[in-house]
Amino acid sequence: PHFIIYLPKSQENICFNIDSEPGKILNLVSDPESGVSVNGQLIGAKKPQKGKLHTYFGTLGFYIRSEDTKIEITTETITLSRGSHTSILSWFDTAHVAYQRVLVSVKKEKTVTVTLNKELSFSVLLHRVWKKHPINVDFLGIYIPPTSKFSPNAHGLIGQFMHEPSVRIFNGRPGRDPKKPEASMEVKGHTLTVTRGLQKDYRTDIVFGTDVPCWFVHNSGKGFIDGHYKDYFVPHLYSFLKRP
Amino acid sequence: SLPGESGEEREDVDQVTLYSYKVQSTITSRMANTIIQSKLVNNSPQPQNVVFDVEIPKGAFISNFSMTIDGTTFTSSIKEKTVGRALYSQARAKGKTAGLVRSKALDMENFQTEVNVLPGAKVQFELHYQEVKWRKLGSYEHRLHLKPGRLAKHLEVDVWIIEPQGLRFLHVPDTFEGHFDGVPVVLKGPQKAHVSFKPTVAQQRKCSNCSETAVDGQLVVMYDVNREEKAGELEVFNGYFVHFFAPDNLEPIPKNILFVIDVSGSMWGVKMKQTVEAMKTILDDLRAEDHFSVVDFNHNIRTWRNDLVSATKTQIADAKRYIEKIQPNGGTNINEALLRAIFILNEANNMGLLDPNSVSLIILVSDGDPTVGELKLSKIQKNVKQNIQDNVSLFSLGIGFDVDYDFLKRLSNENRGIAQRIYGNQDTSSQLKKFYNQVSTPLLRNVQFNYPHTSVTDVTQNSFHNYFGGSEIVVAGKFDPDKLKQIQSIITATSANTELVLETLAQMDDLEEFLSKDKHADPDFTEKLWAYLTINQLLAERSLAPTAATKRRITKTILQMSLEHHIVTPLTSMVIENDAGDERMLADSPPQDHSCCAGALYYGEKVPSNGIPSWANAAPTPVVPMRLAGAPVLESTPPPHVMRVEND
Repeated sequence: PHFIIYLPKSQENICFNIDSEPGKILNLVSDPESGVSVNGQLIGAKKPQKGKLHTYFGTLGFYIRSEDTKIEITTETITLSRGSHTSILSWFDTAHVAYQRVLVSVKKEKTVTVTLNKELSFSVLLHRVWKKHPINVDFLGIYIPPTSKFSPNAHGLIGQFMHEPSVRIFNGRPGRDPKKPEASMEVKGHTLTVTRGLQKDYRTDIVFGTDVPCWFVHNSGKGFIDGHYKDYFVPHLYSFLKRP
Repeated sequence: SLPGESGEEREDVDQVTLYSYKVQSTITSRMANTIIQSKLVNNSPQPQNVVFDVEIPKGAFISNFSMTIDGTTFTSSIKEKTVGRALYSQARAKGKTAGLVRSKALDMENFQTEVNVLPGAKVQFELHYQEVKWRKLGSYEHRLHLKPGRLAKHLEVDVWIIEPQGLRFLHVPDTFEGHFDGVPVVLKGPQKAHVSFKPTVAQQRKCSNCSETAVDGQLVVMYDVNREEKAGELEVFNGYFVHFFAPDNLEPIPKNILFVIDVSGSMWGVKMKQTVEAMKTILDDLRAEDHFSVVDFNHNIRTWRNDLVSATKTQIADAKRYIEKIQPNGGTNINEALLRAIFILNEANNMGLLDPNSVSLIILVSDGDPTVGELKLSKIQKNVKQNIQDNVSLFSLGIGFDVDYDFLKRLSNENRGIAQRIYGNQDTSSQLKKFYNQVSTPLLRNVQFNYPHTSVTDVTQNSFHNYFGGSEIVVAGKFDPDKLKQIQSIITATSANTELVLETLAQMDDLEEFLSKDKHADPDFTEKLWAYLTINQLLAERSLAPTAATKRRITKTILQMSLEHHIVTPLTSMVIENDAGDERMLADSPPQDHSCCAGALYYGEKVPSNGIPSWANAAPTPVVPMRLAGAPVLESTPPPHVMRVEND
């Protein structure tokens, strides 16, 4: 999956990719204090391209401990569990389901919005591909607006950036590949070489997406994210991240 | 010598030949139109009485009947009852009668015509009726009662099913004890199916050298449709819309259920035995999160437990032992029994013992009228209505024909439930169980259908206390096609522990092409379904009308719609007459318990349409822009552009 981290203070978009394998579950947000975790399980394309198997988010899991609520979103269904009660919606529905403080809104074949207490919200986008495409598979995107509602110890591949790290980008220069400008980025005590890149925001245009220029961090975000991306593998869809 | 004197068996030559017996049934989105046609010839040297006897489902509406006797054609017209009777009395047909009579079979009634036919004469009958298929226990069941009465040179039954939602399954169970194995032919496509049943004369025979027909029973077609959206399927066509709602994949809602069982003397024998057997199965079916108790009554009122108890295995076993020991005797005090059940529920509610998200049901099983305590039915109705709380639904099951079914129906309809007749025979137990299974899995409460657009009008009942798994709620209405290009529906409901808002949209032309491509599809199905629902619901409202003026107003509307839609209802009759108008027959609806929509599980209310509740209008996630503006390119590498990074 592609990650775009928008840093409001520095007004920069920083991008990175995680290349892993189908079935792995990446922790995106883990905030034991507020009792919220968001995890994404990877699926693979139907077959490798140029020897490389692309992976995407196929399932997203939300766990809201205070409400004992679990929400599993796949490219087919939206399963809401509270205690032993389970209700299943499909992407064909246009529905709003209120579990006391949790509101789940499904917009047919487009988005699921999970809102907690009307203040914390996550959007999940469905990318429906042509069924018979030889390589592509349906997959999901997740958008988490900046918020101060997480606790200072919030973490996860995205959660760690809820508290914006300071970055300094300098020494812009043509890259090894003259078509790909580079620069140096100081962040979390590291100085990284970053490449000017273009990613996509699909919220306003689900098909073509909107271009988002960004500084691309290579090697699965090494130096920008805390530790190694493999540190973010979790065993279950509703796990919190075990941090060292 | 006369043939036969020689001792050989003179085969009994049939005096009347059934030349053809044809049944054509078309179901378009649950709206079924059926035509039964029969052609006979009188081969005997004497005039013969010929009977055309057709069993039709209770609640079906007869829309047309025609008859041709020796070239004279009789056609039908729908008249207001008194008008029909006056016309009939002016020109009673000689040797010809027609009529709708109560059938002994479960939820069926008979349309019978008897005519006297001269030697060598030919006669043809043709009857049209329409009905709505109600979803029960997860499927629709279309029953065709075949009773040609004799071997038919041509016996043909064709059922076409056209469901825009797509057929999930279709099945023709064997209902002739294997006699016609392999005869029904089923052709099934994604949205359509054709079932044909055309036994040869030889196949019709009871045995290889019998002259009687084995075709005397019901051909049954069962099916269900696909359901993509929880908000159901909204079908619009010709200025009418129909909304089919049957969500699944929802958590059952815990239920508080009180069984109120009549154990008066008249229940003694088969009825009680069958009721006990059914109750044992029903109790086993209760879920751990359910609460229940049993009230058994005759002239006295007894309870197994004075309050609701949790449906644990131990409690259920104890309740079963209690029920097995019941010895029916004495009178019938329905009033006290119901008030006791209501008291138990109210007490539990007032003490906060009921799960606020639970559903409360009272199921009354009785076989007779009150003979002890309050005897005035209207007073009993009043007592119940005054004491029962709004979150309780009352369902009444009337066993046999001694019970005042209309009373049970009124009692239930005005307390958010329905009544159902149960036949006191070997089948009582399965009928009781089948009914219970229809209400055993409440999935939603307080279901309301809203069609916010102002040009949607004449919506049928759109607010329902419960929705039970395996069934289907149907709502219909009118709209102005000139003002609307699509219809939006917003359903609000409460499920096990969540508030739900389900939306759906239907475009005007969604069905246009689909229906035009099939010659069997009924283009008027939306209008007919709307009329069927509206008239039935009005009939039920009429029996609950609080004042004579209200009753008159409803009667007028029903009559007008019956005449407009050309259907026989309790307020109209069918006059059958020849061209000259000097021979007339009259077909009346039998005095029947015209409960709303025989087979429907719901008796709802009409409430004004609302929009989406505020909580569901929560502002969608703010689309916080990630600096989507083109960031300043660091280096203007001619031409100034930003490159993609690998892996895009």
